[in-house]
Amino acid sequence: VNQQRQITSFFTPG
Amino acid sequence: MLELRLVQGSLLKKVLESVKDLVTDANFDCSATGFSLQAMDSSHVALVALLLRSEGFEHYRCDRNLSMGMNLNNMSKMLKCAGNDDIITIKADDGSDTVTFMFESPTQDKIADFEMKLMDIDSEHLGIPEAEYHAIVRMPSAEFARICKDLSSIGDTVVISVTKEGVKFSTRGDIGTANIVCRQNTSVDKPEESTIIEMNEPVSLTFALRYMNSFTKATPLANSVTISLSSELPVVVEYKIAEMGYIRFYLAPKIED
Repeated sequence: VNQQRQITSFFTPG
Repeated sequence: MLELRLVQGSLLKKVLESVKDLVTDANFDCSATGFSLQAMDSSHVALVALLLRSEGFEHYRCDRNLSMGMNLNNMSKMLKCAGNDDIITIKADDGSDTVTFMFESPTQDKIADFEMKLMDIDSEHLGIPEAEYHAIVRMPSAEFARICKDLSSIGDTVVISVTKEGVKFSTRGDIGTANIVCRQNTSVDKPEESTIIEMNEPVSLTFALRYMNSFTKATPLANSVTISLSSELPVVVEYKIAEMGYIRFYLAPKIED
């Protein structure tokens, strides 16, 4: 099963 | 005081059509650099970054940095009232809770202004670091749109693999499987019709086709699309906006558990 990652796990606020 | 006059108003209409289904509300940021937007979809899987540089406007006045929260569906409704050849001017006064879109016909015989209510939007601005990508594919935007549409009739996800053979788009679903390979092709006369593959190392990533199809709504903005892939990063699907800037869509991959 493929799990969808989120953008926020790659890019952080700033 | 903000006043941005865009002679090619159709560009703004096309930009709105390409993001309004992905993002509901967004802050448009205006600074000396240009008119920009960064927003995520509601599930934080995709991010859109738009830049229309100030030099691309016929007149660009932005006295101080301004962030204007807009409902993109409402903005789209207003911009649809502009003709494709119209000049669009965006105006806002400091501290105002409205923005005005002015549409002028090319012959100046019809001038319309539409005032839209702004909204307060709490949005986090993400830092997007410069990155080295394992592979960068440039191909005709219409071809990419066709592939995404075709594959989504078979499956829900696309595996994009870049090897020295070319770029492969694969899917599988209940009815079967599909593979589309595009090879590098620079022999065509028109550069915008060529497919160029720069590969530092092979890469293979899985993405939700629903989002890819949504990104292809930007196809009318550019003849070419650039797809940048790295195994550690979201894919970047970029459409250059002639003389003005870009619209970039970032999509987080699906990872095997």
